[in-house]
Amino acid sequence: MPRWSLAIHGGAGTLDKAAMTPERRAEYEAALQAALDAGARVLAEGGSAIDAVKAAVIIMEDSPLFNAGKGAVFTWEGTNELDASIMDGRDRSAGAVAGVKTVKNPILLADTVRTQSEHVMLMGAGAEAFAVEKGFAVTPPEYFATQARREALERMKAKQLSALDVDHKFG
Amino acid sequence: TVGAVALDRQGNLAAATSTGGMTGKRWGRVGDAPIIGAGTYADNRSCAVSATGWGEYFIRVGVAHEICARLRARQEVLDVLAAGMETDPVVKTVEAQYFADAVMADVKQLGGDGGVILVTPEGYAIFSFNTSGMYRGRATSAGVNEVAIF
Repeated sequence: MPRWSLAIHGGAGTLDKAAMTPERRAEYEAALQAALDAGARVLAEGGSAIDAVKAAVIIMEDSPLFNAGKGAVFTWEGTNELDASIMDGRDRSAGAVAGVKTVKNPILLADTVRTQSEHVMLMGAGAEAFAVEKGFAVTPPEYFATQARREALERMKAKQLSALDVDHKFG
Repeated sequence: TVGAVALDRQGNLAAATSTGGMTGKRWGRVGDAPIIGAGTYADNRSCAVSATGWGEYFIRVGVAHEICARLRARQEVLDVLAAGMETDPVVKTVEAQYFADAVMADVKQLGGDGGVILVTPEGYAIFSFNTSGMYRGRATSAGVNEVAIF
């Protein structure tokens, strides 16, 4: 039987081991396992790599634990702007969206750009208009907002003396 | 940021990445996640990559495409130099890890940090990160199934 493989990630950064309680760790590991299992199930049943990556990413977009979809971080203005991209190694077809605020699963919109448009990347209001045209439901911005991320923004603002501090070009 | 990369039973690769971006971002700032070649790339001839970390560094290095291009170049050289010579699969895995680590070292050298996940046509699922942790997991038909944070 031909082999299959899957790898997922939920973000990388300075993770404080001491601050991660056993309960919190278990919560993250369970969410990662759910995403891994969703993608592995597609592959084990002979499904395509492109469907497997979407299955895994959607689980993590729907989980408020990760910085994507529900539970995304806040912009300076206090909104959630979502970015996503997807690529198929068969024909190097690719789709991407940036700065969308009303799409529940941005990875699905990115894949629709890949499969149902002549373009590779759409952004902002134009991407949202394309989404409506392709039958995506308009998700209210409140769906993405979580208290934890709102508090992270406030903590950051309290630390930054001026808005210019935010615009440090290198990340 | 979240991401996934896969090799299916037909030998096809795919990569996907999704993010809310950077806390406090302004002016429509985007990082590497929506940029093909920086945060996401897939090419059946070499590998599939999804990246996470300081986006602007990943854009400037072109991380996802750079790893795939290096693996493809390596294969082209091998094909030319040693037609018919069987390459040891374990060596290939080590080389995929080597290229991933080398590109991530380039990101670090510029001052950024983060991580990548990648799968190869041989079916190896590989991580490379230079942060204290990365939420990650991998599963293969050979029975590998693990998740980890630190």
